[in-house]
Amino acid sequence: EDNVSIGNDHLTVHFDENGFMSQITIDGETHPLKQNFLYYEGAYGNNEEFRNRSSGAYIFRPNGTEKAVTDVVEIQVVKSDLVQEVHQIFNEWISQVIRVYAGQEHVELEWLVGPIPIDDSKGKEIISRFESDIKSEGTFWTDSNGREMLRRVRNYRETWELDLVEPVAGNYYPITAKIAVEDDHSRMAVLNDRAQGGSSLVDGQLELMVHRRLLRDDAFGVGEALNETQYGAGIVARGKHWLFFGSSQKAVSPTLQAKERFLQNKVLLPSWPFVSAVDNVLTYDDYL
Amino acid sequence: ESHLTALREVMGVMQHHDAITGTEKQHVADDYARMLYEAFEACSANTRSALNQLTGERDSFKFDWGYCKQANVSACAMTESSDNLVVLLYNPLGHSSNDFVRLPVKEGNYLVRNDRGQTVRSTLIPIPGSVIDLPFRESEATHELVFQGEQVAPVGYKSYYVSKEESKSSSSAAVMRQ
Repeated sequence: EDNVSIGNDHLTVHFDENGFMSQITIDGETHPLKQNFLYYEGAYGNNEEFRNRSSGAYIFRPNGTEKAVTDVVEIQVVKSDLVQEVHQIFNEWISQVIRVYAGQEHVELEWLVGPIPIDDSKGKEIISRFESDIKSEGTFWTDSNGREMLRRVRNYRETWELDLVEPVAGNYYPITAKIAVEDDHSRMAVLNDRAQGGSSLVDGQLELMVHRRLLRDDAFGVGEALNETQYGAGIVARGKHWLFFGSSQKAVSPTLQAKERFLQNKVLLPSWPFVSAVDNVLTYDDYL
Repeated sequence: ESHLTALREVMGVMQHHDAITGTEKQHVADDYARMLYEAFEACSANTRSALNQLTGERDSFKFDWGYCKQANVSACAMTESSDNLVVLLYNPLGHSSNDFVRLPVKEGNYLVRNDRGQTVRSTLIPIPGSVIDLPFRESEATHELVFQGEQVAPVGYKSYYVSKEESKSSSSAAVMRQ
């Protein structure tokens, strides 16, 4: 029943009484920062008209708004000198480890999602959402295949008048390395380990789609529903997000963006670990 | 060269737009996975050869270097079944790195030492139950041994000797709270 927090010399991540990440403390300042898993139900169309297609392999088309997967998260806290972790269980098919390594200025979130249940005959598209108090005023940034960050404005296109009839999918962009929001004071960026769809549907929010399982073909050509299975059950996906939160001030050196860029190199081109069993072959003295 | 070409050719196939976006049929996705696996396996011989040349002691390494393909479910037959391991970290970046290493192991006491005779700080962290209970995971590993690679040189490597110990004065156990 105590307040749960993990951290290091640089930052502290706080959790609320329901087990959700709730705040982050950096440089003595505490900011609200929530994280949760939610899902959209895939739209079912008759595929006969352009505006009546199902959500499928080619198109993300949610049927209405998102739903949270749970109100209460079961957690286990693991603390050591090298790393501190909170193990979260959201439900039978979503869990996550939130960890902070000693000396590191970012938070690592290792998510595990699946098999997505379909016994209710509804396709589901699962997202991880981060909520902050950053006043981003409809603007967010997404990467361009790992290179420059492109400015995106919600419900807006630079070269034509937009009449957006799909307010969620119409604001989704491909995220292959990073998505970020910021205002005059703070900045939040999430790096990912694989291509995912992502958006900022509300000021201060970021979301990334981590897994999807759909039951209808979208009639764009594949001719199959996006319903992967392994060993007779829906497929399980495991991956990582890396969260940076801090000052957006450009006068601070190195800037948060510079730190994000270095981390991007490190996580996308990590050291390769090779292991070799040396029982009865090589003693430590031999190795030296 | 033929091993490398096998992977080059598969990577060419993987540039098809359906492979990039995941809009291929399922049996095609399965075939892509098969092709990548076979090319990856072929190139492991090149990796082993390169590592033996890098370490300069070609004749002293009689064993196979391995990169575990079960790492995504925190499992590795080699790390969880051996009492003594050599772990080599190769840094592909143009600047030094200090990545953390996580090795799936059984519960116990482990000692991590570097090539200067020094003990490297390490800890044992339990693998989450949701990973251990995955139906297709075949592993005896219950924990991950965590330690930090120390300033691995750009495009260079560093190696560590990991041994399972009887005493408790080696890896520190993490404090857990439910």
